[in-house]
Amino acid sequence: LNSRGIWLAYIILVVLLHVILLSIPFFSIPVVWTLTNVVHNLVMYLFLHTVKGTPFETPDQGKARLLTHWEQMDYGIQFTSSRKFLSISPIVLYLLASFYTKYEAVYFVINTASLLSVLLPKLPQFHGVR
Amino acid sequence: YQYLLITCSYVLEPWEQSIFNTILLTIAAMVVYTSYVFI
Amino acid sequence: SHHVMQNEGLYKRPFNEAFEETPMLVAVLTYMGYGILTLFGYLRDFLRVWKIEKCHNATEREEQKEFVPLFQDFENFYTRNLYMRIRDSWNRPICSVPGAKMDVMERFTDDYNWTFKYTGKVIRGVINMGSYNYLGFAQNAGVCEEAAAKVLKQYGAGVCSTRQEMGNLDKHAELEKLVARFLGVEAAINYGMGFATNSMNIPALVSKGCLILSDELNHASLVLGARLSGATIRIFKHNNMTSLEKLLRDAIVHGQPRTHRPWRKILIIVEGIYSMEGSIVRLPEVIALKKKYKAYLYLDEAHSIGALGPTGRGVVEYFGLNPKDVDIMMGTFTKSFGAAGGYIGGSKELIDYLGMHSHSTVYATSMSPPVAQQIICAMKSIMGEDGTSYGQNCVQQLAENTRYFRRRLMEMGFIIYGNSDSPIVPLMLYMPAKIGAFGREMLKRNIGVVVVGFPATPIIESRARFCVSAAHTREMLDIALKVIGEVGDLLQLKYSRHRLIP
Repeated sequence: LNSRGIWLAYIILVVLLHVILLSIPFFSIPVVWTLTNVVHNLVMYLFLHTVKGTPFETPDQGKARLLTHWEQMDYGIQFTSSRKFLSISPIVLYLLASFYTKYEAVYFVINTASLLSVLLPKLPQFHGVR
Repeated sequence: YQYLLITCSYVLEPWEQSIFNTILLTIAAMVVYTSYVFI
Repeated sequence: SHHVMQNEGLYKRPFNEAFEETPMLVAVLTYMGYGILTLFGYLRDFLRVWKIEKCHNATEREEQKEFVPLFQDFENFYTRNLYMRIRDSWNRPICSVPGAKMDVMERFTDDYNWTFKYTGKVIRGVINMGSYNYLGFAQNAGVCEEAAAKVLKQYGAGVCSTRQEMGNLDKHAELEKLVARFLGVEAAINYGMGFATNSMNIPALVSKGCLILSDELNHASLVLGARLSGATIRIFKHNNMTSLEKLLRDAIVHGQPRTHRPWRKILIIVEGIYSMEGSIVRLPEVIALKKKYKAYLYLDEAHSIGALGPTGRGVVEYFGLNPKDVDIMMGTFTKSFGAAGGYIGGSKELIDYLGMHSHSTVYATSMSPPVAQQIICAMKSIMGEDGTSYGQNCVQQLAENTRYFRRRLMEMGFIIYGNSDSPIVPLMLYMPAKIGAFGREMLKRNIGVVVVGFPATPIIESRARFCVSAAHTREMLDIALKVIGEVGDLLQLKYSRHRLIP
């Protein structure tokens, strides 16, 4: 997650997801933004906070096997630039989604719950907590 | 060939390539249609 | 690119090392490619779990399900869903010596690379751009071969005992004297395996309370040896002297964690040539730092011994330095001598100590005598002690071939990593599909290449790694360059934005 271009690729993927949802004719704008937010957070939760270990063999004698991707990032050092970026991006998406859903209650609750589901595991206090 | 290489369809099996191309074409069609309606 | 020189005064020769950045578009497309393959990987795993697709992978039997899982299935995700798709470019069986040309056995698969079958045909005369054969001693004929055959008759192949017991032969002593003379050090000791030379000797040199400063791209054998030793390991950025000096200063100022006692020993571990990057260690600066901070230096010359320096003495001679400044000179006989095994050279006291305390001398069977003879022959040839200038010519030829091959590839517009004098030439491919395509297209055109991808390289830095040999004639190199140019156009690999003015 530090290598060159990965943040740009991530942003392009999120924009692509939004455009694809936007292209579904029978979805309204609030639904599209809420879906973008929820799908993005679901995928982020799955890849960063659920799947443990590495999809390939590592020479660390299985140390990483019990850690989620988020805990393995930057050897566990907190507040690195990648961690900050991945913490800020769901918040930006949440603000956009809230704005485009005109802060209607139902959408607001869904978006907030979804945001918290990816923000809480990112807190340093939850590092390694199961 | 470049399309196959860049999208990695080159290493997919034929049935996977069909799935991939179908999804891609569907998305492209939807985007075009919606853009048309929107514009 | 690393053209900017620090400490210019330390170098007696130009140091040209470049790592052109990945074009941003290519990086994004590479991630996208891996993303698509990952999605299809999850789809395939889903089909296997629900028995919709036959699972070729090794898994536990039904009766074993309740036991601790033997196969970490997620750790094999990459292997079974990405690597499997392109693995026909790897582990190709050859049926000749891995010389300048070789014969490759033809094979095919009818289940997408899960299993292979032989057609019975042999692809003859494939130009070998992948093997480590820097000086061209990988031959099954000639002086070395005859001498090795004679020793094979006389001693047999196996030694079946360790150096501390029955396995200490006169052939080993002869080889060790020669290696010490070749390196210009007091004494040397040799081992039957290159990997073990690192992984078994580092634990004999450092232990708890010591600090190892290791380059981030060091070989797995160095990593294993460092971990086995129990010493504290700190990693500095690849070939980055600023990062190394910072770690040295921190280590000396702060000492050991918690107790802040001074470190018992600080050992800097670097390699002469990094076989994946094609870069050469900044040895003058490393030696200046080790002298300044009173640290020890362990130099792994697996690839540079025989391949660098006017007379093939390795990276120390290449920079015109004194071998005595390097505390532990390690190297292997695999890449330049057409043999196997490794050596450690240094002070007599060090070598005697290792002879008593190294895992390898205590437990491992010693080097096979014919192999030792092959090394003795090759080394004498390089030193000119066989009465001919054959070895010396090989060293010159390799240097010439290297510079020619690298320059031509850069002129074509490929992104080439590493030092302009390194015989390892990484050509950047980036996208995962292009790894498999490159290997296939090149073999179609009778060139054997080695391609390397994630996780052996960073995810967006997949590459083809050419190993130039002194045995390659100019015609072979020109044929290879023409084919690489052709395949480069076909696959659109000419990414470089630095156009070399020919």
